[in-house]
Amino acid sequence: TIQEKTHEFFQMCDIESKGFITRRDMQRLNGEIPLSADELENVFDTLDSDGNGYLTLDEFSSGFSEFLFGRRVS
Amino acid sequence: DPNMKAGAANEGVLANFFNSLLSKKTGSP
Repeated sequence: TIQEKTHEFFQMCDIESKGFITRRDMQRLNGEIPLSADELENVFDTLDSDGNGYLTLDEFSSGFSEFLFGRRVS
Repeated sequence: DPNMKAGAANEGVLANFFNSLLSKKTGSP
């Protein structure tokens, strides 16, 4: 399900299982996925809707569903 | 709202990101 996938992806970023993702966690993905550090920074800023520097599962999943549904609509 | 505008501009990057996670997940044995 979407929720399971969201959780999986969240854990791929939150490798220390802190319960949130930091900018640094995001930068660690550089090299694992074909996105530049700049792009990862962009992704983080886009997902971190309240701009507090921490990505919660909530913020992450709303970004993910936006991606899924946005794609379907357009 | 500048955040909304940035969000729209980054939509492609976001799609890229999630697509990469998807393929990383399914692409690795």
